[in-house]
Amino acid sequence: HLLLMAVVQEQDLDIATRALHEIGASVTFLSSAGGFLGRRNATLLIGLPETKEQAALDALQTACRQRIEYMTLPLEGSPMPMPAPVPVTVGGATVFVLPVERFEQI
Amino acid sequence: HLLLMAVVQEQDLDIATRALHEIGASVTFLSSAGGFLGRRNATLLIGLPETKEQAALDALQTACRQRIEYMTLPLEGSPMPMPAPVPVTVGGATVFVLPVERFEQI
Amino acid sequence: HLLLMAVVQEQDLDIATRALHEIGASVTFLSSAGGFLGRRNATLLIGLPETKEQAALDALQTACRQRIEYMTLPLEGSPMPMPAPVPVTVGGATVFVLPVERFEQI
Ligand SMILES: Nc1ncnc2c1ncn2[C@@H]1O[C@@H]2COP(=O)(O)O[C@H]3[C@@H](O)[C@H](n4cnc5c(N)ncnc54)O[C@@H]3COP(=O)(O)O[C@H]2[C@H]1O
Ligand SMILES: Nc1ncnc2c1ncn2[C@@H]1O[C@@H]2COP(=O)(O)O[C@H]3[C@@H](O)[C@H](n4cnc5c(N)ncnc54)O[C@@H]3COP(=O)(O)O[C@H]2[C@H]1O
Ligand SMILES: Nc1ncnc2c1ncn2[C@@H]1O[C@@H]2COP(=O)(O)O[C@H]3[C@@H](O)[C@H](n4cnc5c(N)ncnc54)O[C@@H]3COP(=O)(O)O[C@H]2[C@H]1O
Repeated sequence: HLLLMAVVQEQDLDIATRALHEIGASVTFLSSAGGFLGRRNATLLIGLPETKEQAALDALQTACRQRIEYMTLPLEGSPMPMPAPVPVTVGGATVFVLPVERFEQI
Repeated sequence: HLLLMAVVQEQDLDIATRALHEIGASVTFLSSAGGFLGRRNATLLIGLPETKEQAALDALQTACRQRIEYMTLPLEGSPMPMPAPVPVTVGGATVFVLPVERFEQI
Repeated sequence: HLLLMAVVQEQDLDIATRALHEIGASVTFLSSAGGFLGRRNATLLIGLPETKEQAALDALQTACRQRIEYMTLPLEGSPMPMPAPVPVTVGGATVFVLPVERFEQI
């Protein structure tokens, strides 16, 4: 067994969950936030047999889109915080595949 | 050291935490939700020495109960969403035992 | 790649995040609570290459402070719950370094 921890954008949550259920994977949602932009996102815990690893990654690849978010930075040397919006690419998904020593449903 | 991640039902949280403290284990709660039924549950992070692994699993086994939840599905072919409640067994606990390369209290 | 899961006190969150960004690490915040004192804290998910492991631990060491919290316990044998505040040392940070089989940004 493996445990996937996938950080996905809020907007992709429904599609990602449905795609994972379609391959027979169960999911637990943890609500989370990104450290850089501070936006709310979701961390999915997906425990599955090794045989389903690639199918789960493909499901996330299909479901999770890349988007442009903007952050505003004040201009250097200016006495005023003048917004200068900087585009930041966010997503699809950031996935960690962790080895599991033991998986129990008790 | 090992890290247990255990998804438990809300109703079992107090008993599970007390049972884990009784075996000298520390717990961090993450609030979470199930992907299938959408109900709020809790994910426990339990870091402990390998010698306590079985005791922790036994504590969760004792504390976490199986319950029947109902989900309503519309009847196929009907123009009206007619609730047909389907029983779903939830719980005791779903536990992932993860190997830990390094454990630090800093 | 490795995945660090670090339970840190709320008060240290900003400093810890900034220190981790300074070493080029990305962070996801999960809001969490301690099982013993019940206080809200934060669990940081920090995925990084093995070469940055020590730098991340040093960043957390510098950012996260130890504090004294008080819990009140009723006096034994007393018919009244008489508060007897007990000092409990909390923090810096509790860190689990987990091996990662596969790290994907998709
Ligand atoms: N130090 C830095 N310098 C310049 N740009 C930076 C940066 N850290 C992040 N970014 C950019 O900002 C986006 C949002 O990052 P955030 O940390 O809010 O939100 C992140 C974070 O919550 C999580 N994440 C990504 N990589 C991670 C990692 N190695 N460990 C833990 N969480 C990660 O996934 C979310 C989306 O990440 P994604 O890479 O798609 O998108 C990132 C990336 O394009
Ligand atoms: N392999 C895994 N990886 C990550 N998290 C896991 C997991 N297995 C279980 N969980 C977590 O534990 C909760 C209870 O699961 P349980 O299997 O007892 O009880 C489940 C199971 O009896 C049933 N169920 C779940 N997925 C199903 C599916 N794809 N088809 C049919 N029944 C399903 O519905 C109940 C509630 O499921 P829900 O997803 O809302 O909530 C799940 C989920 O949050
Ligand atoms: N092995 C582990 N696995 C998972 N999470 C862990 C962990 N060790 C620590 N944590 C997390 O870090 C928080 C701070 O722990 P710390 O050991 O600094 O500070 C602890 C410790 O000094 C004390 N404490 C915890 N458990 C105790 C116990 N069973 N007996 C006596 N004192 C305890 O109370 C403070 C607050 O504990 P609390 O549980 O509220 O909050 C804990 C918990 O959320």
